Amino acid sequence: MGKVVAIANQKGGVGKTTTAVNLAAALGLLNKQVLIIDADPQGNASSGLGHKEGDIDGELYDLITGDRSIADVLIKEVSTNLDLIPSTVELVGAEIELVQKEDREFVLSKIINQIRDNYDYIFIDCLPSLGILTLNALTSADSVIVPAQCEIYSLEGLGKLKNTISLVQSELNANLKVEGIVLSMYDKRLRMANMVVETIKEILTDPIFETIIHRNSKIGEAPSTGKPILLYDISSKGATNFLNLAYEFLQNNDDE
Amino acid sequence: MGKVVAIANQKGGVGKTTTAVNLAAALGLLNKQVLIIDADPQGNASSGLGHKEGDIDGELYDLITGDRSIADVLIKEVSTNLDLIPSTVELVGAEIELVQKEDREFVLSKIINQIRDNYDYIFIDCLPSLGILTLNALTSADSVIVPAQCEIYSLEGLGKLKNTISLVQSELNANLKVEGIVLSMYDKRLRMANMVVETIKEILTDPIFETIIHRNSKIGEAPSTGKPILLYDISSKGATNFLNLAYEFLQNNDDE
Ligand SMILES: Nc1ncnc2c1ncn2[C@@H]1O[C@H](COP(=O)(O)OP(=O)(O)OP(=O)(O)O)[C@@H](O)[C@H]1O
Ligand SMILES: Nc1ncnc2c1ncn2[C@@H]1O[C@H](COP(=O)(O)OP(=O)(O)OP(=O)(O)O)[C@@H](O)[C@H]1O
Ligand SMILES: [Mg+2]
Ligand SMILES: [Mg+2]
Repeated sequence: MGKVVAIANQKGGVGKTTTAVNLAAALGLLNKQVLIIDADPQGNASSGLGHKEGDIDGELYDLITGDRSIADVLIKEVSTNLDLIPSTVELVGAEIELVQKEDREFVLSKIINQIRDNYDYIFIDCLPSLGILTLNALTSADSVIVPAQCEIYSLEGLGKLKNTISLVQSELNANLKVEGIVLSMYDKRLRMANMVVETIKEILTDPIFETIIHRNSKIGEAPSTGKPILLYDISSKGATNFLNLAYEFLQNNDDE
Repeated sequence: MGKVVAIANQKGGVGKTTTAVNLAAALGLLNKQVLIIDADPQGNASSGLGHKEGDIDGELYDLITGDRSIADVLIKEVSTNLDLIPSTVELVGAEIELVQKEDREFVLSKIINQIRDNYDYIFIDCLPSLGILTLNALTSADSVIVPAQCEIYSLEGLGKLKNTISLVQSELNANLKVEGIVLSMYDKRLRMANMVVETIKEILTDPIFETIIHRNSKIGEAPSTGKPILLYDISSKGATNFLNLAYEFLQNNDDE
């Protein structure tokens, strides 16, 4: 039975998609069977794995409306041992569809439960919001990974995210754990970054991954090729960071 | 009659709040009467101007529900000649409130029209979404400024934003113009950045501000002090960039 991990933070641009795509791809290269679900109407995880808006036929929105089957929508082997359920801007319509449903927070988990046994890990890339789509992701998940930038606005948002996670734990999904905070786009030359890291360690009781993802230009270039960093430039610091993150993730899950 | 400018882009973390806070503050220092409306439940524009969640009494959400008057909510002189209508996480509830209203896209413009004559410029900092709150901002606005990062995911999002702007122009606000795209967090050392800039210039017909906002650590530090960059560190490159942006904005509006 595959483990479901949501990648969430309502703060924009903190590295949610970058973490989802590169951690999932790294685990695939380490011979785990992995699925990534793009739950963001921006469709960045889809395009970051080589599937742009124009070439997507079926998508997550069609699963939410029930218009298509999973087999129709699933794209196999976008990277080694990695499948994708893509999204396009159509997903914007899902918020309106979901709000009208009886079981509005559980729609995604019902979809995931149909395919969960085919994978070791399922990652859900969330949009920058704490709305109904992200609630669906947190309700389906066994754990949540929170990418955080070492900057003040990102720090301020962590408290609100914690509140939402506690709400989900008490009302919708008692199972949900915090897998860990991933410090991303870290630049050790910035005085600010070190200050924020210390503050995160003080105020939050949640686990923080030892592996820090440093700011690295190759990470920003990779999406333009449709490849994860490990396939775009294996020698880059970014590739090393994500490989280490994958090892640490497996270690924390007793799955080495 | 004040000009209303929305700062919008559904891509997260591209510099919307940074542009809204620092451009508005720069215009205030140039003796324009300015208002900034924080239309993001993250409340970053509010905290970036020294008003954190805990010390906010009335906010934009209370204006949308009609529970408070503008006089109750408005915070005067958060910076020279700059007033603020703040937000907190309460604003998340606005999306549900707005969707149920008859005139759902026009609620914000009705609020703004009550105070428009008191200001030269009114800026609206939008959240990273194309939902009902951002639609309200675009419907109230005379123009929209689009901060864009020189990165591939940000580039891909510009097409969708353009579609939304055209939709608003044809259905809700024929007046709406594109004031310009602001290239932000620019790092000239990155090969990627120069490629994306060229692409933006090729595919988009919209005006692009000459002034480019470079990546500058002082810009990232300023929000922790509650001050805009021009008051935090006037000698920084970031301060110069935003002062130039303010001059260019005034020139484009024949308001030197
Ligand atoms: N470690 C890194 N080094 C350099 N660039 C990075 C790094 N991580 C992410 N980026 C770039 O920063 C931008 C923001 O990252 P990303 O899009 O993954 O964030 P996000 O949280 O998914 O954004 P959104 O809130 O819009 O979904 C992207 O252009 C990405 O390529
Ligand atoms: N030119 C710059 N140089 C350095 N840091 C910057 C610059 N512009 C913005 N930042 C920092 O980058 C982060 C993202 O910027 P900001 O929060 O303004 O983007 P946003 O588009 O408003 O994000 P959101 O989508 O969450 O509303 C912030 O931590 C900000 O301090
Ligand atoms: Mg993303
Ligand atoms: Mg913002």
